[in-house]
Amino acid sequence: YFARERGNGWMEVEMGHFYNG
Amino acid sequence: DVLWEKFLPADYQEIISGALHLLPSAALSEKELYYRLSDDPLLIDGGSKSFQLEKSSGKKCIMLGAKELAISWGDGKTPWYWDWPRCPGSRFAQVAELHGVWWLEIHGKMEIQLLSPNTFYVAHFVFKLRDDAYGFDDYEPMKAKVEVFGRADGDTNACSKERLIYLG
Repeated sequence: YFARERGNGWMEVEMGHFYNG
Repeated sequence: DVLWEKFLPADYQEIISGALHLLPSAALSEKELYYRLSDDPLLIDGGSKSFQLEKSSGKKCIMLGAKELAISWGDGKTPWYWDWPRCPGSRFAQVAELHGVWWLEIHGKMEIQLLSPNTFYVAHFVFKLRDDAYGFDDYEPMKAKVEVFGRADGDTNACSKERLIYLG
């Protein structure tokens, strides 16, 4: 999973997911 | 207003009342409040977290500030590893600035009740990399994992498997 631009110089990378059931 | 209130989370008044800076919610219509909460994150919990609505769905988005994270050697006692400057580009009062460590480990924890029920969530790590940063290229990935603890049904598969992430 690669980091991507988020805006204003910030980056984000997906760490994982979950279902809040 | 009756219609727009249905788009707001059931506990929105409780969340607003706990905001760091008073939100004049009484002066806003439900529609204005919905747009305010989706356009501009609200600092809650003494400013350690932010709360926002996803505009297209009304689902809750929570961001933990760096002060709310457990960062190895990031307790402020070793500023040559981690420093805690103010950052005008951040919604939070302070950010964690990495100078250099031989072991990089960060944990974040939050109550899942803060989030919208029956909703699929993705957790992101948000950061800035300086032009002269090193140690984060394609050959040096980090391990990332999201776990859900203490579910009433005991379902431990509610979380994702460990993955490799590349900050650079």
